Amino acid sequence: SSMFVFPHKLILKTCGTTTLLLGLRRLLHIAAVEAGFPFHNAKSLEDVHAAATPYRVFYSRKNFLFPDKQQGPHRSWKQEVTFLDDLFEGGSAYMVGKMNGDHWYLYITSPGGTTLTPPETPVSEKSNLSPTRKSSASRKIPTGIVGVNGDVPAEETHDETLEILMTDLDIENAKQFYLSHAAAVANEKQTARVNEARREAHENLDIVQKGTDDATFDVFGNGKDAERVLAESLTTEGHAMGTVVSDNCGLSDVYPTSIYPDAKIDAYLFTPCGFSANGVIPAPAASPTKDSSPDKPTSKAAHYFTVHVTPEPNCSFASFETNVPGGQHQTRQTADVIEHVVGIFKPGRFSVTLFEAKGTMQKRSIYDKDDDERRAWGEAAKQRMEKIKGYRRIDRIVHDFEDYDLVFRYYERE
Amino acid sequence: TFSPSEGTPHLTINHEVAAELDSTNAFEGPEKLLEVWFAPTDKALPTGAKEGGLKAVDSKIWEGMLDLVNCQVLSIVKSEHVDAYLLSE
Repeated sequence: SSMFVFPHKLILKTCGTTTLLLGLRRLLHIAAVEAGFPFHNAKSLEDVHAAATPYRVFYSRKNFLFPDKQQGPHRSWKQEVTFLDDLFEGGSAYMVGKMNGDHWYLYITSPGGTTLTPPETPVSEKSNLSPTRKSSASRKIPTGIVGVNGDVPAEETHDETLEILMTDLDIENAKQFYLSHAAAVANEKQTARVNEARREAHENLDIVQKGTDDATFDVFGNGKDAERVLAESLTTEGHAMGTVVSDNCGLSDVYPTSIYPDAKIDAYLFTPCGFSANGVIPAPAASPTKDSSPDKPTSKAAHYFTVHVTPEPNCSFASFETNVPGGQHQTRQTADVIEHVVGIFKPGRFSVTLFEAKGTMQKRSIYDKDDDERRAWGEAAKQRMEKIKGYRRIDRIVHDFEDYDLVFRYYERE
Repeated sequence: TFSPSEGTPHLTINHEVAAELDSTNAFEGPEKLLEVWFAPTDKALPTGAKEGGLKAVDSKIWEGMLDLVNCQVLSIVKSEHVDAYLLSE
């Protein structure tokens, strides 16, 4: 599972039988109390129900493999929608894809939505209301009501999310996401990071066990005891092995450091199997445009990607999600990224959802092209998505939302 | 060649949690995905929001929310624009 916290949004992606939606009210409360975002459903922050008003909300998932084993509101899409409808006004629920296949669900609220109910009663008037008027309905949280400080800079509104959900992973290939396999790889290749981490920790442990306390301070600067050093050497293992797997399987090359020098991947290999990784990708210096001057500040935006793998044959699954814009910063097209990721996991089938804020195409790094060139570029990129090496595209479904375009594609191995 | 700059994200590992994980009983890969936006961009936070917005919230506070979700923090990569939490489960 992963969580990404930006100043203006939070992304939470959780695996297994986690009860993600049960944390939603707390999240909104934290946003109001700890981050100071406006709230409209309570008189004061002292009210435990006080919840920040979100600008918009997305909730999505693929159909579960074992819905009966899920917990809380997650046993069915209907229950999840009911939960969200009870919390938000103006939400819309969709199912995308074949009902008897790998379909995908989406719940979305509308920013500044047309379906909003009248604003909440002002606080001054609310104080005169009797308790009986504070029905559960009054606790509903309208979305899209945001008092924004100034205009939204056009270059900052670029918003694109790619998600690849892969099932029926190649069994042989999936072995690399088992600890036993990763350990063998690490030993064979004398993988520097794991061995260095182990060696360093154990050397330090030797020093501590010999009673040279001064040396302990020299090494750690805070006088850790021997047990803690040992624990550190052991618990670093999941992260160290995760790094081995990340490098070995090709994940580290999806956004290579040759292009993204400040990229950071945090990977973890579970015991006995399973893999999770987060990548933070600070944008490289923007290439100069024909209109730019040497003094013009470069883009400072940062993006992310996240990967989760369940390799067991009976429920094999891998997901990849990123908001790194395809084709921007002189990098590969979205189709190239998909091909790379699919090549890592070799699934029997997979779906791709591409969420793009309207107008995203105009904001790509093909900044110095005219409209015709831009259209041609977009058409070529679309055609590339139709031909992922080794796979046949089965479905292509387009949803035209108020301010987003969603394209769902489903592929099967040829 | 490139070398990391001051903008390089920083990794912190939660050793206490990372030591005890066992995925033996995992059976469900497909995830649930939630995105909650409180403003259209990080440059357009609403009036009253603290500087840094959600990123200003201490990670310990988020841990309380994650308890309800049945997740624990394994590690955090902090950067200027986004904090990435790697979670258990």
